[in-house]
Amino acid sequence: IKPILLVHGGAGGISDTLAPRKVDGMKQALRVAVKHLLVTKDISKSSALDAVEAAVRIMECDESFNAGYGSCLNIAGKVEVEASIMDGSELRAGCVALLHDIIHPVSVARCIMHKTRHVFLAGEAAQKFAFNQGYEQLAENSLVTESAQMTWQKHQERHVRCSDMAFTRSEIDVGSIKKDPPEGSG
Amino acid sequence: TVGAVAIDIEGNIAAATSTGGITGKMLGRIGDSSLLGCGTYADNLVGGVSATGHGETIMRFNLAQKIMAKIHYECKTAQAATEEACKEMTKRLLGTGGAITIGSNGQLGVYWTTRRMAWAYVKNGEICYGVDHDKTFKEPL
Repeated sequence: IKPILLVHGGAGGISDTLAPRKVDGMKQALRVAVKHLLVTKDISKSSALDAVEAAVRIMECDESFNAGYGSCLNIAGKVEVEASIMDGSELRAGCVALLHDIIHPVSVARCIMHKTRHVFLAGEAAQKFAFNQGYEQLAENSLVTESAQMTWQKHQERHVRCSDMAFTRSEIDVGSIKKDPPEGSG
Repeated sequence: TVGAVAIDIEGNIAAATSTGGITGKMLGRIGDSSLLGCGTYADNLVGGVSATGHGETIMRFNLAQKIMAKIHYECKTAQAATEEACKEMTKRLLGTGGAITIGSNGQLGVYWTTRRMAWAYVKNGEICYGVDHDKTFKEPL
């Protein structure tokens, strides 16, 4: 079988400014991660699992993507990230949610898969698990970028305006899925 | 959101997805990316999927599993399964999204109902990529 590595960098209303940055980031992810699929003198075994983790890790470090560094901000202006990874050979999987200040949630997810008898950890327990496994707990708000903050600010202003115009919350939410929001759709 | 799906020379398939969610989400909100069958799935016998888009919609539709089912039970190609599932999701629930898929036979599927989706793959020493529906670019690895 010919090895293939396929990635995505998110969907939604990607601006003309952001599109080339996403393309560059995906190409970099492919160039780094494809090495795990090619048997070379340095890597003796081809591994789909290593390749997908490596590709996602590269994109988690790139602020052009909504993951890791550069993630969208929640209503409190904080980053809360989630990730999952699955190995199709044995249907093993690891999932993690509600992590903060950890740049590679995909690796925490893989660690859950390898080192626990569970599949999904979330919240403070997941945070503690990641810390105990040696994943660096960054300083508070280290994953917040200027761009994410500006988008959050615009979102807050729009919701205040909608509140002034007496829309109900459900009307705003229903409206938001009818078209791509400018900040992307997750 | 970012995601990756790979098949290695032994036919092993893996998938991964990671996200920061959506701007202004409630505290404690979880989307599709961390949920198996929604944002991520991999099975060597069928294929692998990573999804992106409106998380609540993708969760309610089980997008990744729907794509897998179309490949497994309806013998659809990875591309047809991905396209049909994304279109059905948006027709039924209004919310939009996209997915990338690799079938167990090495077929690729890429489709989205959002305005754009960033995607790229490497195969046979060549990178293919795109952002818009009707534009695909290629270059050497």
